[in-house]
Amino acid sequence: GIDCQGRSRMCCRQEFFVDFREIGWHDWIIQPEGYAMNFCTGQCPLHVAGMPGIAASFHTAVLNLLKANTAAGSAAGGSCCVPTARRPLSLLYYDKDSNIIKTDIPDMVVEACGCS
Amino acid sequence: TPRAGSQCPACGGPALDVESQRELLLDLAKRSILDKLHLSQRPALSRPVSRAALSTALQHLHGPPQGTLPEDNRGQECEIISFAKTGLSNINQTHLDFHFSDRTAGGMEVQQASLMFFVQLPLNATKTLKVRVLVLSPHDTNLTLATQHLLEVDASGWYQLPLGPEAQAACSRGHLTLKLVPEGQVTQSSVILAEAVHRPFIMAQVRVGGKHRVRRR
Repeated sequence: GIDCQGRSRMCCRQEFFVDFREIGWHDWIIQPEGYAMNFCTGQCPLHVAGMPGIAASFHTAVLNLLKANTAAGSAAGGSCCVPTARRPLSLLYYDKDSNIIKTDIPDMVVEACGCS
Repeated sequence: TPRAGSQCPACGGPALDVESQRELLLDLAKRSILDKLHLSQRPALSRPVSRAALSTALQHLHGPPQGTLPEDNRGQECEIISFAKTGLSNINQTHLDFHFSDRTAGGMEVQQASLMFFVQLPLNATKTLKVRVLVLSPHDTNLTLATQHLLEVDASGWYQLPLGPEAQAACSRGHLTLKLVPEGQVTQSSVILAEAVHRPFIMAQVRVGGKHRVRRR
């Protein structure tokens, strides 16, 4: 995947770190110290549709479909910039009874973005 | 987009200035974490835990083997450490209350639970001490004996006692009461320590919301 830098307008991953101390949650979340709430942003013109940044073969297949169906202008909805790889977030925190809870929240951190 | 007044490239709406965008993203981050933890708001901590008790407890935490994320139909798995409230104790017995808040509408199911407590034997102790652990269950307004375990203690230190189905069911219901009764050696002070650093606690492996989920085909 591609990380957003400068004024790129193409589909990329925007890093955004939430520091739990900054939002006043460091007293009940023991670990980690923050959460990388990355998100996908940018445009997906049709010639990069299906370009997940990882498996280009999917992109080739989509391009061939577009050529075959000369769907250049008619692809309804176009292509969107979406997460293509995500990982879990492990949290250690206190609940309202001051019990310590350790849990893995699946698919919480976006690792890569691509065009649907 | 940093240029105020321009258009948002993704949705075409009016672009937010950087500060309001940051506020929006922080709010979104808070909401996504609370939603995934099945919480409507961040918990207000009722009884802060001392750092000493926290570090002792964390040494005994062992996460699920890395990379084993809960399968779809197993609900979310987590580990809970619950510190005891020591109720009506005296030198002959220690009364322990544990509370597990029900974390989701789907309920939680305790799959494994064990009690950790610290025993301080008198310096001149000559023989092994026996500690009887009584698992009590509410019956009307009284507490009746559900089951009991006998543990042999031959030195001071932390002791771990795996708890059976009765205690696990009580944890799943949200409240477990135990009574620790040292037998044999009579001492002038309780041998079960319960002050901040040696606070007894329970470690439980829990499945949240997994009981009633429809198995996806």
